Amino acid sequence: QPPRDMSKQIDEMLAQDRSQNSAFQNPLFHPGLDYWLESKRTLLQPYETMPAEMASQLESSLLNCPDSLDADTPHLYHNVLSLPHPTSIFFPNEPIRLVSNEPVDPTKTHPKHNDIYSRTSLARIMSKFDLDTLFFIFYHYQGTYEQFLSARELSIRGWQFNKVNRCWFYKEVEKLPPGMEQSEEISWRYFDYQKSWLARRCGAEFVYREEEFERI
Amino acid sequence: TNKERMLLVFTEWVKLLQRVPSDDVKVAVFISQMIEKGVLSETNNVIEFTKAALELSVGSFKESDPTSEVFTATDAFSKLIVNLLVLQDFSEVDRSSYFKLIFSVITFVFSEDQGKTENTFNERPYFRLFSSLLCDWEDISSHNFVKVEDQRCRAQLVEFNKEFYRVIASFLHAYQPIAFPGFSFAWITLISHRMFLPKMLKLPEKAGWSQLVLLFTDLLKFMAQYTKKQDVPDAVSVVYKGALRVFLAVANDAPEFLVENHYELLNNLPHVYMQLRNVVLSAFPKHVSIPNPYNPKLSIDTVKICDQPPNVFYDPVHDLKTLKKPVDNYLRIPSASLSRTISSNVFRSEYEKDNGIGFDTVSVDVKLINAIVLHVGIEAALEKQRTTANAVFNVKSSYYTLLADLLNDGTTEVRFHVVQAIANQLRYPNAHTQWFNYVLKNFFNSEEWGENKTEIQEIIVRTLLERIVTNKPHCWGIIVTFTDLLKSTECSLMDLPFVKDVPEVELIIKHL
Amino acid sequence: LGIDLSPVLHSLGIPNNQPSRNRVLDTFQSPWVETSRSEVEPKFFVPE
Repeated sequence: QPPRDMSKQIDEMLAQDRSQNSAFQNPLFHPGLDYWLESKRTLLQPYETMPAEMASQLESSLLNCPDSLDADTPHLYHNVLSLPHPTSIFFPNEPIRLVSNEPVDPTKTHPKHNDIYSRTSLARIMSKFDLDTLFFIFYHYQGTYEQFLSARELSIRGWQFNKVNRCWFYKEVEKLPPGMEQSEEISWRYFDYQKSWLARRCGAEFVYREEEFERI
Repeated sequence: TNKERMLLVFTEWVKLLQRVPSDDVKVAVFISQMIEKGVLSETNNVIEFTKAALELSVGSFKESDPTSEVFTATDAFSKLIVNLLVLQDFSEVDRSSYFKLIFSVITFVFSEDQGKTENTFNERPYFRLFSSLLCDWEDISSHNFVKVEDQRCRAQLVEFNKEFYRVIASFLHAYQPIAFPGFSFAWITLISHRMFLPKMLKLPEKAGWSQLVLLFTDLLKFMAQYTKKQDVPDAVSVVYKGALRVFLAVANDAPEFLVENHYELLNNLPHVYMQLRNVVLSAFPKHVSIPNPYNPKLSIDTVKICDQPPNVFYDPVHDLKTLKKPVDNYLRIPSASLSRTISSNVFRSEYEKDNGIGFDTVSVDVKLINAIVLHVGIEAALEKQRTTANAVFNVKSSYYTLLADLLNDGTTEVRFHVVQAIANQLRYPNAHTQWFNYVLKNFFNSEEWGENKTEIQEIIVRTLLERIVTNKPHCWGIIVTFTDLLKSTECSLMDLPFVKDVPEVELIIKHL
Repeated sequence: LGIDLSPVLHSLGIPNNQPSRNRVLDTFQSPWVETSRSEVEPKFFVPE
């Protein structure tokens, strides 16, 4: 427990530090080091009641309180496609990423519906995008959070990403009528992002090799 | 000047990062050229560069149009630091020292800025620097630094990773609100940052826990210091609201952190924050299923999970000071002289102010009492596992009598704090909750107090009641114990004089 | 006496006063509701 008045002791400590510690000799550390040491005084002996100066600093801190925009992930380089486009003044100006605390739809049962992204507005919006849009984001916003979310959404819809040819594949399972030799027929589709920008059926020679596909 | 040349280099860096993605090879080439040309060849160069870059970043923030990008230079500086940590060869200097050096310089620039500008100090660029550092580090460190191709470097970085967070945590401790009130709100936002707090909570082997407890303690101490009963400054109320929200988030994501650190956290939690205390104490481990405490047929002794003692991260035995030997000796072989030693050594050497409910000062060492009570509970639960329940669920056992003697020999104040400490262990169903429930029930009905019985009963009822009349959450153990007292056939609460004397209390108890 | 925590929990994305299976600290915008109006980018990983 610190005794009542520590000012003298603190002064002595600081003087001793100054003479012994080489950091004090380095002019580059001044005057910052001196200011920093002053803050130790209040740590060692906090004020009983908040002095006016401290109250004013606290209020100033409150006024300048960093918000969620300040805490957001920095992006210095902006993908050309992600720059804001000029839009009509009749379109809403508010950002898409407003916080909303609507509960997750209880009918959604995919395991990813409980991950940290499921409740974010971007992920929710993407759940309403059609495949074309998702593929566009995936291939043209490489390395971004948006690409990640589009991959997540595609994965939720059953698509798998092939690491070798960089295409997304979908396994179609068709239940056959009873009495046939097999109970279901499996066919594969892939999205051709390079040429036709369409989903195409895979040829009969297609063989699914699990190791070629990304585990998302 | 040297400084001007460094500023030129930094400005080029800022421009480069706006033109290419941060994983572009040109970024690595830039760093490599910086090193080759000796820009950061010596310690003093590192210091000067860091100072220049930070001063430019803060300056450009202050001068920028607030509706534009105000953090460009700050964000670029953050990426520079991360790149320097990742790309340089650290065979001669270790990474941790290098990082601490940069952070120390940042701290001195920060201190000077806030010292000179006082209440026009703006915390935002400093906040942004630390926030961006955390984001940029998360990006490179993800999946065990898989983005780093050099395997040797990658292994070193994996090793260094927890050190990165520990260095940040230790500097955050230096920036705490009592030291830098002008940074308070940024500080609270930083300790709860999505790239810091979950990381610290989940570091392997709980490596981040001690520092997190320290940081939360810094926050609680600040709140405790400036929460007066008569009036709480508005800004402190806002601090409290933020703190409450952070604790609730921790209770949701990582309740085990609150469960295992309740002792240390409560040592610094002011009495008046009753609900916050309940938030900490009502946390329970994720996979435990809690029986309904309001079920009138519930008997705590039939709850299976009460076999399990809760984990306690910091052993309170370290806080027993000179009483460690007497307490442990007493538990082995109780004696009146040991008991007297314990009872007479729970006092402080001088009064301390405290904003309690119904009191303004304390003359007892509350932390010591908390330590004794928890230590006895831990030992009792261990004894139960080693031998039988009868060894400890027994009013003649040394575990019970040690606490009973504290009440018998103690002043009203001692009694109050001992009962409070016991109530702090009435949490989710576990071995401690079960044993302390036994202790408190027996204390309530015991005839050994003589003329002090009513006072002790009053302290017990007050302690439990104040934790129940608050808004939720309520601790399972408190509800169950209070229900046990209400159901008690030995003594009806309604007949007690201190209940009859206060109509409001009588009404509450009648209602319950 | 504290306050009714339901709105506070709701603002955190914790429904029904029950611990949610969803971790909220990973998308935590700010300790105060007033400074939490926009979402923040959480950590994520894009494979090579």
